[in-house]
Amino acid sequence: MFEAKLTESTTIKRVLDAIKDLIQQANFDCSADGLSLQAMDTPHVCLTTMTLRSQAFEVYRCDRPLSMGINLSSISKILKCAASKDSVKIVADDEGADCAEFIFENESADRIAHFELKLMDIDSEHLSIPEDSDYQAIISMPSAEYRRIFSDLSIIGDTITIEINKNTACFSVEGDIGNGSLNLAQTDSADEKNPVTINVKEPVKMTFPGKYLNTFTKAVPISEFVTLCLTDGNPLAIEFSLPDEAGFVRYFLAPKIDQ
Amino acid sequence: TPVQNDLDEFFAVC
Repeated sequence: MFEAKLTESTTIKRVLDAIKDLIQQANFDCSADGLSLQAMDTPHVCLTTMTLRSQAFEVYRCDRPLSMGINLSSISKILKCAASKDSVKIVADDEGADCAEFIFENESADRIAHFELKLMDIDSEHLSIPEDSDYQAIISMPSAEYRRIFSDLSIIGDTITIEINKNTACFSVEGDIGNGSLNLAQTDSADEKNPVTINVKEPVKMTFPGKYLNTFTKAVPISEFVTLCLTDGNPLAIEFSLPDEAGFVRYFLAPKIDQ
Repeated sequence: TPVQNDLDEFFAVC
C-alpha cells in the first residue's frame, strides 16, 4: 500500500510546474524515504531530478517500494482540479497497480474530489548522479534574481556564458541582435536581505544554452534561493530546495563546447 | 559555434 497526503496542493503543483516542460513522462519512485524522480529531456542535454521527502507529507506510508509511471501532462491536468489550499492524498496499490488515486479535500472537509490517473509502463535507466562532487565554484542567490538574470539574457540570445572569479559572477550573452553582460558581486554583510554568496576554489568560465537556464525559472516559486554549482567540463548543477528540507528540484545541464 | 554536449557521458547507468 502506498499512501501520501500533502496538507496543501501547492507543494506538488509547484514541483510539477518546475519539471513538466522538460520531461513528458517519468517513473515516480516511492520508497520509505519519500517520492523521487529522475529523467533526461529528449535531446539528452538536461537531467531533472526531484525528491519530496517523507517529512514533506502529513501522512506517508510506503510498505514496499514501487514505481509509478506517470505522464506529466496528465498528472498536471488532474492537479489543476485541486484548489491551492486543498489537501492532496495519493493512494496506490503496491502490487502492480494500473492507476493511482488522487483525493482533494478542502479546508473545511466538506468538498472531496476523487480522480484516478492511469499509470504507464516506462522503461527508464536509473542514472548514478555523483553526490556533492568537488565543484570549482558555487554561487547562491535569491531565486528572484536568478529569474531576472536568465529571463533578461535569454531574450538577447541562446549562448550564455557564466564566468566566476573571486567574489564576482559574470553572466554574458551573445545573440543575433547584439550582446550583453551582467556582473553580480557577493553581498557584503551576512544580514543582507537578499544575499548573494560566491565560493570559488578555482575561477571557472562555461557556456550554456539560455533556453534551458530560462526554463529552470519555472522552479523559482519552490524556493527563495537557488544554488548553481560549476566545474569546468561537467554539467552545471542547479538546485531549488523546498523549505524545511522537505525536498528539492535539481537540474543538471550539459555545457556547450567549442569545436 | 559552441556545440552542446550530451549528458550521457557524464552519468553512468546504475
